Formats: sequence, C-alpha cells, structure tokens
Amino acid sequence: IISLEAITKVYGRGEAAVRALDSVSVRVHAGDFVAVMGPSGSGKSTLMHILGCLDVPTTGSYRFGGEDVSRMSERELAHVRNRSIGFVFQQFHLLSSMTACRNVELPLLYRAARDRRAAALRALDRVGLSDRVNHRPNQLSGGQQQRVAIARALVTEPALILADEPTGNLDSTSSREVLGVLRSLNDAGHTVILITHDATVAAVARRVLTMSDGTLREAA
Amino acid sequence: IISLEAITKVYGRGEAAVRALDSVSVRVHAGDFVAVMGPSGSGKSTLMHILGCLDVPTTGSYRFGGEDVSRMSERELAHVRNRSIGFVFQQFHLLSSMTACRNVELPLLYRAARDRRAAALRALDRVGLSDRVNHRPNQLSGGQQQRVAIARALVTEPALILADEPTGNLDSTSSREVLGVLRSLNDAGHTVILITHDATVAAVARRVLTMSDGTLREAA
Ligand SMILES: Nc1ncnc2c1ncn2[C@@H]1O[C@H](COP(=O)(O)OP(=O)(O)OP(=O)(O)O)[C@@H](O)[C@H]1O
Ligand SMILES: Nc1ncnc2c1ncn2[C@@H]1O[C@H](COP(=O)(O)OP(=O)(O)OP(=O)(O)O)[C@@H](O)[C@H]1O
Ligand SMILES: [Mg+2]
Ligand SMILES: [Mg+2]
Repeated sequence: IISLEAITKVYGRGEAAVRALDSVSVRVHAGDFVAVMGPSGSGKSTLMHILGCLDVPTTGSYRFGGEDVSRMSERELAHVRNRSIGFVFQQFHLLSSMTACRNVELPLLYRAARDRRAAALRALDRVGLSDRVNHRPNQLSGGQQQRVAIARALVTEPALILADEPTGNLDSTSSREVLGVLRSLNDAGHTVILITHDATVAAVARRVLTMSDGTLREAA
Repeated sequence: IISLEAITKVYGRGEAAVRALDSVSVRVHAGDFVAVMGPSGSGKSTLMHILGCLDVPTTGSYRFGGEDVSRMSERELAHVRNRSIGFVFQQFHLLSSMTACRNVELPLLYRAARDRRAAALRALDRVGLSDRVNHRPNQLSGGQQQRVAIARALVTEPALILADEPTGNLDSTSSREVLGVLRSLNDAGHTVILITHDATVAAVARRVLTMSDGTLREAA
C-alpha cells in the first residue's frame, strides 16, 4: 500500500524554478492496476522516481507498506527497492557491457547463480527474447532493449511494478504481449503502476490518474 | 533521390548470424513522405542507418543524389550527412553536458555564432520548448528530450529528414505538433522518411513501406 500526501518536487530556484510536482496526494492499494497519463513534461516520470524511492520530495510525506519512507536510511531504502519494486525506465538504463541475460539477472544477485540464470531466461522468454539472451544492448533493436528492461523488472516477481512508457518502442503485437504479462502478474496479486501517453494501454489498467503541470487528478 | 538495390546487412557469423536486412530495394524521390512500419526487430533502424550513411551494407548498392555512396570517402560521407540529412534517433543521442540550445546548434557549427543561436531558438520554439532552452538533457522529461532531438534534425533544414519513432515518447498534442512540423517541411520540398509502429502516425505520410524480418514491402 502506497500513500503520498501533498508531495511537491521543485527543481532549481528563483526565476528558473520548475515545480515538477505540485501537492500530489494519492493512495494505491495492494493489487491495484493504475495507469498515469498526461502531457509531455507534466511530471509523470518524476512521480515514478518518488514512488520508487529513487528520489526525495521537496515537501510532503510518503508511506510505503505502512512505513514513513523519509525516515528510512539509504540502506533500508535500497533494501525496499531491491526486494519489493521492479522498474522499467523510460530510457531503459541497461548496462551496455553485459548481455541481455546478465542485465536481467542483476536484481537477483543475492540468489545462487543457477537459479538466477534460470529465472532470467524465463523472464526473457515471457517477453519473446529467448533468441537474444547473449546479445548486448547495442546489438538489440530499440524495442528489444525495452523488452529486456521489462524482463529485468519482472524477474524478482516484485510486490510493486513501476513501468514508465513500457510500450513506447513496441509494435502492437509486442505491446499486447507485454501488457498481457503485466495483467497476469496483477491477477496474481502484484501491484502495477504504469505511465503511458497511449489511451489503449491505459485501458488495460483499472484506475486511470491524469497529470497536468505537476498536479494529479483521478479520472471520474 | 535515394536508390537502394538488394541491400543486405548481416551481423555476426555462422550460427549466431542475424540477417537484419535481406535484399532490400527501394527508391525514394525528392519531396516524398515515406513511413516505414514493422514489428520490433524487423530491421527499420538498421535501414535508417544505411539510408543516413551511418552504416555500410554487407552487400548491395546505395545511390544518394545520383552518386554511389560506397565509392565515397569518409570525408565525403560526413559532408553529405552534415549538409543534407537530419537525424532523429530512436534513443535521441543528445550530448548530456550541453544545454538543449547548444545540442540543437551542433549541426550548424560551420555558421556564425549569432545566426546559429537564432536558428536553434527558432527550431526549439517550433517543438514547443522555448522555456527549456538552457536545460540539459537530464533536466528534461523523456518527451522533451525527444523534441530537442527533433529540433536538432530540423535546424539545418536538410534535404532529407530521417526520423526513428519521433513520437514514441510524446502525448497526442505534442505528437500532432511534431507531425505538423514534418508535414510543413515536406510541403516545402524536404524529403521525409519516418519509422513508426503507430498507424495514426504513418497516416500522415504519403507512402507506407512495411518491414518484416529484414525484408521490405510496399503497401498496395
Ligand atoms: N550489432 C548487432 N549485432 C547483432 N544483431 C543485431 C545488431 N544490431 C541489430 N541487430 C539485430 O538486427 C535486428 C534488426 O534491428 P533493428 O534495430 O533494425 O530493428 P527495428 O525494426 O528498428 O526494431 P524496433 O522496432 O524494436 O526498434 C534485430 O533483431 C536485432 O537484434
Ligand atoms: N533536474 C531537473 N531540473 C529542472 N527541471 C527538471 C528536472 N527534471 C525534470 N524537470 C522538469 O520537470 C518537468 C517534469 O518532468 P517529467 O520527466 O516528470 O515529465 P513527464 O511527465 O515524465 O514527461 P514525458 O511524458 O515527456 O516523459 C519537466 O517540465 C522537466 O523539464
Ligand atoms: Mg517521462
Ligand atoms: Mg528501431
């Protein structure tokens, strides 16, 4: 369960200050499937970084799993992120020196090597990339890199999945596959929050929130 | 005018060989507006790199403006690219240490500083980013970075514009703006080739080519 209360994020100061988030409050319950839509620059990725404990708000409070995130040490935050949250970033952030398989194994470094590789291969198979497991990112198409990022987000079967434009580089068939995987994870009880500018993608979710100039609204 | 004849591009060798392009032949005339569609991994970005003289085919010939590209020296190729082609890459490739304005000025380094800055500001204004000219890429949203990449591609008003998924990170309003800019450039005589997995984006073009496993088909 997630509870954001009056979250504000300001970059810069004075004349150049940008109010990326403006008093955003929202509650997400375990098992929710939420889509966040809104124009370019409206604050969606900033919101996701705060939800994922990757960034700290300027003001406001964030409770994750009943605990006040702002009271956690960096070590505790890292623990929450690694064990409970899977990320799909808008620009993937894959490691260019590692193969697709090794990139997907990264969140599982605390597990035995054999189990780790098996889990990574299963995740890559779910996104249709079994024939690209030993390719490095620069040997993959844009959509293939995006799918490796998705496989990496799923491999620990995290309680919360945060996906930023996960189908932005995918054709309709790959998109449907990926959304099908997210749907089945949600049916199994995982919470999914996905950012999208595509209304047909948002339709897969059960709740749609809209951002506009840093403020959040819930659809009627 | 572009003429590709039996272009093949193979990566790797033996068992691991990937036939990214398989005997692709196509002609594009000055002033054409072409969309290239196809599934993830079908070879679209590879085709664009060859069209843009950024990569060399394994076999086949490429004539650009009546000249055999494979006969050109690296210096001549660089000259063709800088003066005649504007690129929007699938992953933007902006320089992270420079502001949006400086990134857009890059293709104009052969011009006087004052004209360069004025042209860059006009290009950024056309994509709705006048209030972000001094931001660096990591201070911009995904869609804003994409629009900076688009502004950079337009700033020399090149004869040929090659755009790879230029609206992948854009909401419908920004998408429409960008496609409007490409449409007006085309009306002014510039040739536009754009890759997209979005049928509504392809609808803005006048010719639609489809790629599938490295082969190219023209729509009926
Ligand atoms: N350096 C490389 N080594 C090996 N295979 C490669 C290399 N670069 C690309 N490929 C492969 O070539 C194929 C075509 O890639 P390309 O990037 O052209 O596809 P695309 O149509 O642009 O896909 P997307 O829509 O996902 O961006 C892919 O299957 C990819 O894995
Ligand atoms: N480090 C920063 N410094 C200054 N401004 C920033 C910084 N990071 C983001 N911004 C600004 O904050 C606003 C929100 O950015 P954000 O990335 O959250 O938007 P978004 O909704 O994800 O957009 P898109 O749909 O284009 O990805 C943007 O206007 C951006 O320019
Ligand atoms: Mg974003
Ligand atoms: Mg591509």
